[in-house]
Amino acid sequence: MNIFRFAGDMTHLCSIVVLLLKIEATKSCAGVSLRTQELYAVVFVSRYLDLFFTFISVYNTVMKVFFITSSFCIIWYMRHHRIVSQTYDREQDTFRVAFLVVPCIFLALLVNHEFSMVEVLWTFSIYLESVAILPQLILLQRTFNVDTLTSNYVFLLGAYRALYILNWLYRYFTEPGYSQWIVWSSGTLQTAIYCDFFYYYVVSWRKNERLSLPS
Amino acid sequence: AEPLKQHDEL
Repeated sequence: MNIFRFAGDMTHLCSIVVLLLKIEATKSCAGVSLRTQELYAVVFVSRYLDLFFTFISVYNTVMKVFFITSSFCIIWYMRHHRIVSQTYDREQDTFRVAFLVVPCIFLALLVNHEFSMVEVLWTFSIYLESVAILPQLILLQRTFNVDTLTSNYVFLLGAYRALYILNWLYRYFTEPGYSQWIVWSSGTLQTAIYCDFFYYYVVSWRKNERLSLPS
Repeated sequence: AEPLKQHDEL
């Protein structure tokens, strides 16, 4: 494992920890899209089914278990926590996730490495992850809420994507025969969407700053 | 046939 891959995994992990700590500390999930969080849970569950079939390393297993449990933990807070669930922007978070899930299912059935249950589900998870941030992006555009979704969360997610691209480049040049077109193309799309997300974040941050300036 | 890829990334 190279340094880019490890740093990418760590920033991904930190982004989730930051979000959880924020929800726990402020007892608020305003500005956080439950739909995006649920899509991430679907992504992790469908991708990490191989926990039962293959063993890669202790690191790999621990990280997979962490991603699955932490995503369900966030969902639990937003749905069932007595105080946090009341701060959820239910009326604003209305993105139709079927528009993302259904095309991803079809694409995974058509374009995959091997037509088997586990492999198609893995491919589906790769496609779905690349667009799972969209409900969050729409919610941010609607509410211009930047207080709760901290700069740290957005920054860490963006850094995770950028580091994974560096990891692929590194592996491509150091590992003979290393090539994975599905992951590369989806990952590039995902990074592009995050750039968009980051753009809106900066715009709303500047807008808020202007509004809060003393006149 | 090509051996099943081991998906070692997260």
